[in-house]
Amino acid sequence: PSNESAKDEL
Amino acid sequence: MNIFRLAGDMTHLMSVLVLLLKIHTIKSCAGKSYPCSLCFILLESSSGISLKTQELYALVFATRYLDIFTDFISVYNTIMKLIFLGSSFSIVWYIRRHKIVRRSYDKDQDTFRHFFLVLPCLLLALIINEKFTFKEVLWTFSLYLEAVAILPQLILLQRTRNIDNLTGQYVFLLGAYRALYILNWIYRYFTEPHYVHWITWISGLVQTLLYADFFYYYFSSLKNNVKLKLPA
Repeated sequence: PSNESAKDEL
Repeated sequence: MNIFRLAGDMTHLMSVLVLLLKIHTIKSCAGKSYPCSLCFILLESSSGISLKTQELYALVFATRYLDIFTDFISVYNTIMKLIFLGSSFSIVWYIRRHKIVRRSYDKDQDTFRHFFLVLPCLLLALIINEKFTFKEVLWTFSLYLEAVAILPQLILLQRTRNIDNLTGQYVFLLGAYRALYILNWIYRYFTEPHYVHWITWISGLVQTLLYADFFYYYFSSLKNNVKLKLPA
């Protein structure tokens, strides 16, 4: 799973 | 984006605005030629704001938003990051440097050694992270640090005799934003496949739990319509 999805939050 | 996260971001933004309003009140107050009663009270009593917590939050945003110019996510995301970065650093500047605001800061009470929070969070981020890269370790560090950043402020509130409304509301909104983020993570866990981020979730849970006793006293003071007071 791409952990980039957590980076779309502030 | 879901309603919980939007509500969380707006609550976080509100907490920053309340703090800026409080600083503006102190500034405008001292600018008056005559010391009005409120002004006198404001300037004499400590503002109840912990510079240590503000400095920790500036560090949280600085290490959280390293990718602000490299990874574009959305206009909303970039604008909010700029607001949080700009406000947190300017609040630190006001309390440290502004000739009037600094007078309302009680450094003798705000004695928490926030260095003791920074180092363990950094060590923990070096050990427990999703990827051992510079950006990822600092991003993880910012999550751990944000979880404990409120401690100096909560300890200062216990020492402050009369917590004024704006400071109480500031802490409440700051705690509420992360509680709303927990709802956002639950929502995303059930609606997005593969959305699992234990580090973010556990840090956010610890952060919210640290506010538990404050929430209890905050709601009690609202219910009984009495001044907010934290037991020492």
